[in-house]
Amino acid sequence: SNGETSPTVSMAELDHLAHIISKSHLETCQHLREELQQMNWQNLLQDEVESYQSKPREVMWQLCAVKITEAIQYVVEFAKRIDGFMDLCQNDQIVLLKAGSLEVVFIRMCRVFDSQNNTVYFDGKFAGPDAFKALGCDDLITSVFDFAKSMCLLHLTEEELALFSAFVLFSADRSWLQEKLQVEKMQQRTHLALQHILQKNQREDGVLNKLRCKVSALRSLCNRHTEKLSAFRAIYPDVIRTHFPPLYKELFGA
Amino acid sequence: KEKHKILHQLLQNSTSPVDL
Repeated sequence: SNGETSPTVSMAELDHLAHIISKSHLETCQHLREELQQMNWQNLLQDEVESYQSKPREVMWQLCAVKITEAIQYVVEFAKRIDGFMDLCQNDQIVLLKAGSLEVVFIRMCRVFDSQNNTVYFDGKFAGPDAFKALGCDDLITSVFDFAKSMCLLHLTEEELALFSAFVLFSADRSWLQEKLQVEKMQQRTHLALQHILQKNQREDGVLNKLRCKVSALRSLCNRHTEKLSAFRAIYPDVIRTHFPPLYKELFGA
Repeated sequence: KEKHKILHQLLQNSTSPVDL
């Protein structure tokens, strides 16, 4: 973007980077595919759906904030294990995680998503959008489920998912970066590694362009999450301060 | 640092895959 040619990187280096990122992803993916298969994708029973729907709004918000925060902690570990991330200055590590960790959670959601039933793994079982009615954010929930479904349609391998997650995390256009060029180099290398792996996997079906379009969809989902949180806080200011996870408040509470 | 105390802590401490 600033006229710099993309870094010349050898195939061996791209394979190594892909391996590192993929290894970190598998170590920090929170739910192994095997685990989920054992759970044979068990859906919520109707009475369980109704019990979520009858929760007070602030209780359901708190439960979801806890689940999101748990998932985000795995994303922090994912970032830490990728060569180069810990070499960034602390300011930029914080900036990238603050802006990108929820985006990576949304990307990872497709791993625990059952497209057949439009359900996602939540709180021990698979829940559909109707289980989240108590939040009062039906439009956002629908968009999040639609995003997960669209990601499933790409049939990415774990390695491809890992590389796309890293590409999104190392977004060099985040505000407040101090060493933007260094982040830009990391993002370019990750992009080259993703391109390399997609070619290796004979994914010529324009999947890289489709993934690029997903980047703006992720920004939109995160912006809408922030808007919904602000609207919720306007009504329940104390609940967030006293009952939400400290990390969630630190990331989204501004 | 003050504003992102928890993120700083998470970045500092080493967590093994087992802990995760």
